[in-house]
Amino acid sequence: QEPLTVSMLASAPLQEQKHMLGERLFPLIEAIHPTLAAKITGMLLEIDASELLHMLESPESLGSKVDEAVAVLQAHYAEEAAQKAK
Amino acid sequence: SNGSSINWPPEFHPGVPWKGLQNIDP
Repeated sequence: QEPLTVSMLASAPLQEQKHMLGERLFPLIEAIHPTLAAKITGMLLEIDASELLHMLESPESLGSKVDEAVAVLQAHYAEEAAQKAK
Repeated sequence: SNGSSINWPPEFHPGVPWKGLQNIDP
């Protein structure tokens, strides 16, 4: 699979850009968090395309963003559980 | 919106066109 470039993304509509990025990010995220990969990818796609491109090339950046996303997700689920318990 | 955050975040699945937040809040 050829690397995704800024020019490839620039020629596509925003929604399509995110989809292209998601297709590349998902397998990398799935390797870290198989069960939460779909949710984490969805969260990370809210980030700017330029930053996502950087994350594709930098496993460290991706890893730290994934950790951040998991923390946010777990906090979100905890809040939901607390609201349901009321 | 009106409590639809229960489905947040939207899920990305390979091969499925990405619609972002529209996936969960049509």
